[in-house]
Amino acid sequence: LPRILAISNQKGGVGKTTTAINLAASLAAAELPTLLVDCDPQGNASSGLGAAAAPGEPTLYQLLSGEAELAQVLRPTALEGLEVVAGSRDLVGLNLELLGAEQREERLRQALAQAPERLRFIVLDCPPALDLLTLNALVAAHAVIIPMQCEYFALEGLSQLLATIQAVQARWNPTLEIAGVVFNQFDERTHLSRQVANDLRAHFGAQIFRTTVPRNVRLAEAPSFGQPVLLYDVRSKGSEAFLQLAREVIERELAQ
Amino acid sequence: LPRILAISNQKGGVGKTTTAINLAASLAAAELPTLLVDCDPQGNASSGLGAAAAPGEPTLYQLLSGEAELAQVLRPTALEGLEVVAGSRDLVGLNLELLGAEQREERLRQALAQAPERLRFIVLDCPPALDLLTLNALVAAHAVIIPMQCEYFALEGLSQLLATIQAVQARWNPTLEIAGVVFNQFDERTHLSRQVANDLRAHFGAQIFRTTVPRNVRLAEAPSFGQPVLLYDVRSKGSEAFLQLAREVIERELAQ
Ligand SMILES: Nc1ncnc2c1ncn2[C@@H]1O[C@H](COP(=O)(O)OP(=O)(O)OP(=O)(O)O)[C@@H](O)[C@H]1O
Ligand SMILES: Nc1ncnc2c1ncn2[C@@H]1O[C@H](COP(=O)(O)OP(=O)(O)OP(=O)(O)O)[C@@H](O)[C@H]1O
Ligand SMILES: [Mg+2]
Ligand SMILES: [Mg+2]
Repeated sequence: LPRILAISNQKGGVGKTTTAINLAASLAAAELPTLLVDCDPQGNASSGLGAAAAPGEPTLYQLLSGEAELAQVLRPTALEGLEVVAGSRDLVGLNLELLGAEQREERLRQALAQAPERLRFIVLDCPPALDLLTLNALVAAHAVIIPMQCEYFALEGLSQLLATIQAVQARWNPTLEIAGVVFNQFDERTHLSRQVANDLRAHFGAQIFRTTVPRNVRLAEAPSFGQPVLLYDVRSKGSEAFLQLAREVIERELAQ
Repeated sequence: LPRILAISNQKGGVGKTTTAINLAASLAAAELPTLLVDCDPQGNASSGLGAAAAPGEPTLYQLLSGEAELAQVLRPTALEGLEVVAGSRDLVGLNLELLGAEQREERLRQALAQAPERLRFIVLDCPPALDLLTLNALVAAHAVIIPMQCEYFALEGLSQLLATIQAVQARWNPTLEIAGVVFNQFDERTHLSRQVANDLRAHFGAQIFRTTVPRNVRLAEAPSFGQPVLLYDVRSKGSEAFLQLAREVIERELAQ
């Protein structure tokens, strides 16, 4: 059965989608077939891979509302071994539509139970909120990867995220682990970055990935071409960082 | 009556809170008494001003749920002329709690109608979502300021934001205007920034503020001291940019 990783942090703009796209692509490039599920109504992970849903095409919305099966919403991408389930605007309504429904937090876990045998990883890109979509991802996941910017507001939000993870462990998913924290747009020249990184290392210790992702404009350019950075510019620092992160994730996760 | 400005963009991390705090502070420094309302459950605007609510203290949640009046939730800050209504974690529940309630989108507008005579501006910091909290802010506002990062995902989300603004104008707030788009963390050295900026100028024309906010580490450091940047380092490029933006906002808004 595939290992399911949620990429989550309710703080906006810390690099959840950039991490989800490029980690998933790097896992696929390591010949571990991977599915990326876009759980964000913004649909950035889908469009960043050139896989935004056409009007009328079934997406994650139809999967969670029960109108479609997983096989109907899986889409190939430009990268061999990487598939995607697109997100869409109408996911916004799901928070309200599923309000009274049974097991509304477990819809994604149930849908992913039908995952094809060929998949080794499933990566879930979460929205910048601790809402029903993020809850579904945390209930479905075996482990959570937390992208972090080493800045004050991101540090401040961490306790809320950890409290939510604990609530999910207690109520729905006791084996949910924290796979690790990955520093994104890390700039070791600034005192702020170094200070926040030290605070995080003191708190998380070995749960912090050795790999840090530097600020690299290639990472911001790649999605406008609908490509993961390893297809857009494999020699870039951004691409190297995510191939390195994938090696670390494989080491930690497949050892389970 | 005070001019009410919503700072909104559902894309995460584009600089909503940084703009809300520093624009509000710069307006107050120009001797225009200003209230900053933190509509985000993350509570970054409150803590960034050293005004996070103590446990048990009434916040925006109590104001919107009807348990407190505006006068009870107004708090002073370290800057003369700047007051704040703190956000808090329990705002997350409001989306569900107000589900069946009458005029749930107009709660903030009704609450701000009690604003004290001394106020010239009210600035609303929005969460990274098109949810009930953002809706309340857009219904209450006279105008919207849209902070933008000149990157692909931020550009992509703009059409959803504009569609939401149009829906609010049609249904609840016909006089809502777009005060302008402000480029944040603008890096004119990269081709991506220049390309996205050109796209935006072609689309928005004069609605784009002349002031652009450069990436400036002082802006990221100031909130960890609970201060707006003009108190933390008034000579910094970040502080200069927001004093400049405040002058432009005063020109545009007070001419109304
Ligand atoms: N290491 C990096 N170097 C350069 N640009 C980056 C890097 N990481 C992310 N970005 C850019 O920063 C912006 C924010 O990143 P991204 O959208 O991945 O964050 P997010 O956490 O998914 O945001 P949201 O909270 O809106 O979902 C994007 O424009 C992205 O292209
Ligand atoms: N011009 C700038 N220069 C340097 N750092 C900045 C600048 N603007 C914002 N930041 C930093 O970038 C991060 C994101 O900004 P901010 O939190 O204000 O965005 P936001 O849109 O309010 O995020 P959210 O979507 O989570 O509400 C913060 O750590 C902030 O300190
Ligand atoms: Mg994202
Ligand atoms: Mg914010």
